[in-house]
This record gives sequence, structure tokens and C-alpha cells, in this order.
Amino acid sequence: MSSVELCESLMIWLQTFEIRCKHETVNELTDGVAICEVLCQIAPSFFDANWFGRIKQGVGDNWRLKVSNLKKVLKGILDYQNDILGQQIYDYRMPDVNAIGEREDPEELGRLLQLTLGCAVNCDHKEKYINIIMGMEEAVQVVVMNAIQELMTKEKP
Amino acid sequence: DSKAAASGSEGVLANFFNSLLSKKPATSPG
Repeated sequence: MSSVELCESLMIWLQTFEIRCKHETVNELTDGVAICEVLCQIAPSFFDANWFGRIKQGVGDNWRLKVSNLKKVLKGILDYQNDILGQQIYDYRMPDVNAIGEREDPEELGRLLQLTLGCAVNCDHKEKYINIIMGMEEAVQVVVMNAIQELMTKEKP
Repeated sequence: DSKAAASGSEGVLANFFNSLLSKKPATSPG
């Protein structure tokens, strides 16, 4: 599974979510707002309005604000995995949020989406999200499966 | 052969995602 495949396939997966802001291109994901909206759907009691309120909207091309948002996204995901799912990820190279915010790095974005995927397939409503994945194109499913398997090998229950 | 390979892949995918579905759901502490 190449990093490009990972990013492309997980962006296709992300489009199965109905959210307010645009989330079709790498550029549209680099401010972290779309991923936040997705997380709010996945685990609304954890990623609540208070958490979402700390994410800056309309940051435009300000890469510092993008990175600031992305840091909150990454921390939120890791807190959710640790506090709610009871999982700790070790020996996993965390996404470089600076690279996403500064230069729209698809490899690093793919890694952030991989962690988001991990939340979806372990949350209380995982059945819904897994069934959606099972209805997707087979090539996408293969990448999604590999991405989940990689995360599973890095989990420390 | 390609048909058999495809159905084999489908089987692997179905097995994997079904095993995920049957995994114990996440529980909140407390």
C-alpha cells in the first residue's frame, strides 16, 4: 500500500460523510475543519460542540492556523483512542501536521485520515461505518483493510 | 482465473470486515 493510495482511498472514504464544509481535495482538508466535522459525527459525545468550538474556521491560506487546528485534531484523536477506546498506539509514525498545513503533504494527510478511520471502525456506531466501507469499491476496501490492519498491529490494549 | 481471484479477494474483505463487526464494541470508562 503506497502512501498515495492510502491518501486517495481514505479521501474517497471521507466523502461518504455528509458534512457542511467541502472535503473533496487535499487542499480542502488541510485546515482540519472537515476532519473535525467527521469526528463530531463519529463520536459526538467526545468530539462535542465545545471541542469543535476551539477549531478555527475560515483560516484561508494561513498555514500557522491550519497547523494549530491539525494539532488539536491529532490530539483529539489520540485522547479518544486512549480515554474512550482504551487503546494506545505505539511504534506508529504519527502524521506530521506541519507538513500537512505548510505544504499539503498527501502522505502525512493519509496518516491523519488513517487515524480518523481507526476512530470510525471502533466507535459505538462502528457497524454503520463498517457497512458503508463494505459497500465501497473493492480496490478502496483493500486499502482501507490494510490501513486498519496496520493500526491494529500498533495497538496496545 | 481473474474471476476466481476477485471472489477470493471479496472473501478476504468480507471475512475481515465481519470480524471487525463482531469485535467487542468500544466502551467508555466509568
